Amino acid sequence: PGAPVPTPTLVHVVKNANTLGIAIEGGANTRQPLPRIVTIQKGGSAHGCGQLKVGQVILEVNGVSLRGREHQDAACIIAEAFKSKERDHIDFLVTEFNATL
Amino acid sequence: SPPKEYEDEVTFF
Repeated sequence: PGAPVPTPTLVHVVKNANTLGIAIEGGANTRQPLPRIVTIQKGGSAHGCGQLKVGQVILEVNGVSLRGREHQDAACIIAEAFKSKERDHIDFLVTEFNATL
Repeated sequence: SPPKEYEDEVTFF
């Protein structure tokens, strides 16, 4: 194996709980330009899916890029994705590495 | 304007 390569992973989170159960920090114009997961709460949908982890950086939400979006904007996209009744899940594109892909 | 400092901003869902 060579040097670690940031590999985005698509994580499918089914909305099977009352809360998504994650916290994010960062956003455009900060030292953390893409939102990073800082908390995963037990009992939330994210914890139930078993694939999201603290420290992962969120690149996309349902195919919408979070690049260039400030914290509140990114937070709004995630909140709307969870609230929307159009689909019963959220697809997060995440990476373990804090890379700007 | 200078870059905003949002490092401490955390949102829970």
